[in-house]
Amino acid sequence: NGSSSVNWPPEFRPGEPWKGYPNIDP
Amino acid sequence: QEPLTASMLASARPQEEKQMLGEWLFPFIQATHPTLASKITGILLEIDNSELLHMLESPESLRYKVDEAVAILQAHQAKEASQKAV
Repeated sequence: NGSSSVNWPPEFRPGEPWKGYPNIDP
Repeated sequence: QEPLTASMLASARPQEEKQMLGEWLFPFIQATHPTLASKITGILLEIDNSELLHMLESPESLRYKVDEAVAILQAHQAKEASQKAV
């Protein structure tokens, strides 16, 4: 399918919670 | 910018540690790589916290790691582009 399987790297935006930590599931 | 110290990180939870490191790293990276800063920060945050702390104290090693992350990112993007082209 068209969606990218690779969502890497996670982007860090100042002032927003960091979501790239491996153990965190949204 | 207020320096980030090991003791400050020690009092934070793992998730908060990465957040603090990211908040510190981002403006530094943004100064040299404004368009890629958020991604480069994301790559650098995958590095061990103890090594990140060492980098904060040593601008030279930080700059080296940023260059490394840019190279990794560019290689990754080139690979993605070539996969999409197929």
